[in-house]
Amino acid sequence: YSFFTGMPRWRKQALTYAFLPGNQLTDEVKTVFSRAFDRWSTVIPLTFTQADSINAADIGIGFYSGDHGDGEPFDGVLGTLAHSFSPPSGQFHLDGDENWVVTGDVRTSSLTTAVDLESVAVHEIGHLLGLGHSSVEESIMYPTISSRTKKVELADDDIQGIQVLYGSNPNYNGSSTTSVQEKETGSSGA
Amino acid sequence: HFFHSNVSIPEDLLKNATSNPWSFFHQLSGCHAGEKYDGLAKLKSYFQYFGYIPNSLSNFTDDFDDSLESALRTYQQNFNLNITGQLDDQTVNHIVRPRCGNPDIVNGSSSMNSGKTHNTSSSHVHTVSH
Repeated sequence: YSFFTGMPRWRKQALTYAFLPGNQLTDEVKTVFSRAFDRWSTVIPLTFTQADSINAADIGIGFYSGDHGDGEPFDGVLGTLAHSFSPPSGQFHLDGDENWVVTGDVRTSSLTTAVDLESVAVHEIGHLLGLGHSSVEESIMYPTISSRTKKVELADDDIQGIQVLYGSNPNYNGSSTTSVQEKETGSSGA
Repeated sequence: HFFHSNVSIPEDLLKNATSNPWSFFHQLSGCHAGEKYDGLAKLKSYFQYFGYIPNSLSNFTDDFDDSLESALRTYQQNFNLNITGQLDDQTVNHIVRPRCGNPDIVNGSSSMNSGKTHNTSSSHVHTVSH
């Protein structure tokens, strides 16, 4: 695991998140993010609650296409999938041009560019909380994820890293499972 | 575009499913240091974007120069690939994978493998004969 320079972290335990109104996301999509936040709050004493106003929320989630004003334009299908900022910025941007699979088994998708939304959400929330990238391939914070792949369970590496920043959730029993369900290793054909 | 697994994917998307902004890099597999190949400048930009080439460098050429070889070695180390400094198939196949847009190295600093104090590079294993 790694941290951003200076190890920035949130100084409060109850965080709120909200969605960009213009995206008009369905409850089904919002539930994916809720599930992703839950995976982190299971192991650390932080809570995440959905708020109505993106301006008032700690974390703002939005889907954007191409140049969206932060100097880091998205590049269409595949390539860069999402990016987010270190605490206490709370900006969480996803590439709106991706083919996001919200529910169902992404591994069985007939679309070779299908990307599992929850997998990317769990990774980006790691950044929002202060984690950088990891060289441990099984970890959530490993920088790449292939299309038609689901990887949502925090690995020991992720848990150890995030607990350095925030400590352990008193109710966390210390067990973790690493689950990588991969259909293919990306458009690379590897 | 949001989908429920494979039940609601339009036919036109299935037909255009091969697009990937980095698939071009497949053509660079096998390029060697000291040579010049069309497209290497684009690969250098990729590496700079993710922190492997300093922002102080610009106006990239298509030369397979020391900066690219160094970036490749660091990238290979961070991703647990064979550290060859070359554009071998294994490395190129990894480069084209979809990924998070956050850089792996910021201001030359990384806590991925390349930033660790120990060196796991097989190219740095020293042996002594007896």
